[in-house]
Amino acid sequence: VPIPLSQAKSYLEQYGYLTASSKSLDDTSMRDGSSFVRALREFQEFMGLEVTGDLDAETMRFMSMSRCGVRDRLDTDRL
Amino acid sequence: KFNVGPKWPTKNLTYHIASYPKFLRREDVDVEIERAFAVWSEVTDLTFTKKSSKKVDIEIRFEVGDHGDDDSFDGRGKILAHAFLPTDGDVHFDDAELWTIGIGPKNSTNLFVVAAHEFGHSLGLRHSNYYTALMGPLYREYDSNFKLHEDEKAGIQSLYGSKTTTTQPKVPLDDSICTNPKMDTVFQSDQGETIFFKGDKFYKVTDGSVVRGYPKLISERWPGLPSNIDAALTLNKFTIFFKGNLLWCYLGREMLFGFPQSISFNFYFIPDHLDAVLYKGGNEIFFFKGSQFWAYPNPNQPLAPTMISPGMINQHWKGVPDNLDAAFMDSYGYTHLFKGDEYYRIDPMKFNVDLDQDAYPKPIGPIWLGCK
Repeated sequence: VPIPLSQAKSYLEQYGYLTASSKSLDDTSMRDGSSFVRALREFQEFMGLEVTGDLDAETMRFMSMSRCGVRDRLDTDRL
Repeated sequence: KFNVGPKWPTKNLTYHIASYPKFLRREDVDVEIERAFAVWSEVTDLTFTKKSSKKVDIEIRFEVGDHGDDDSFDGRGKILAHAFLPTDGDVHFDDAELWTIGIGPKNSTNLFVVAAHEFGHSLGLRHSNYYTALMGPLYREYDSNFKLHEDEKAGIQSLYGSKTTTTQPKVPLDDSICTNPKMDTVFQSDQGETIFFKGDKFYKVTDGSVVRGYPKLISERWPGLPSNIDAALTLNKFTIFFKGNLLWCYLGREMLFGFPQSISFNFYFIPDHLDAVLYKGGNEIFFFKGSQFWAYPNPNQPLAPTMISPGMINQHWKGVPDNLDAAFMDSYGYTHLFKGDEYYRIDPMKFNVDLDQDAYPKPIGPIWLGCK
């Protein structure tokens, strides 16, 4: 997994786009990338980016911006 | 498109600042935190009272790295702060950031913007996917013309209702201003507020009365600005204050580098110790002193004044007296000229005093300050 991909994965986990169940890399949907792509698309949609499902430069630029530590997507009392 | 979480069972909340950032003055932090809470109290009936004890609704801390809530901070940049939803509500700021007030240097982080965002979480709002809105997850640069996005206004009002207490108390908190409403100067701030200066204090005025919580110290809002200012105006987001032979220039709360400067260095032919200054949004700035006035081109124009020699006030501004105290134009285009405890209003389309059925001058106290 190239570094940008693993960083992107932990970013999507941290802010609630990737659910805990897909944490392990041997998860089939993770292995075939569909849950990762789905999470990436959700992130792109939430940020108003073009929804491509690709980890393109603009998406990575957004992931590198300073931000609030509260999650974007999960619904727990303590985010 | 707001999404909300739990909310507080009461609208009257308390907060405590348990620790401060390393590189900002405590009193400056107190003011910015109060302003950040005001973003939400201005559109709802929520009130926020600062307490010195720890037993409060919202605890505010500035921490670095691991600070005991299994959500460590990560050094400069990346995560700036986080907050807990009601009824926990606490807010933690990463003190590894370079926190600033107003427009700061590159790679700095504006405290007001981040605090207003985190307090949105403390009150029950989650991230908005209008990514330019205050509740968007990504940091957005400070804008002195900051306005709450309609989406987050709808969000907070869905939790706590709209603001119902629109009528301000008619009599200002210390009504000494009513016995002597003579002003040093009056101007519109870069945020569109109507501000009255008197001595070392300033009053924010709206709807014919002083806003609750005012007067405040001038130095609190404009650090470095002296008392007893002669004149002030806001031009292209910059607020310029005149006193004696000097002028100060501010962007938001920040005095620009290299100020104060002499008036004559910036405005040829304009005298010291002005009475009043007026910008009417056109190409000219009007300077008043004694019985004379100067019409000066907007600094974005060539520096030579349109009038080489000063004009006589009573010849150009019918009905307006000499030796004014203050002058400003409101957002409806009316010019208001103050002298002693009275003021005159100039029709936007004419130069002479507004001659409608209510003859001017009118008393300042009851009409502007809510005095009986």
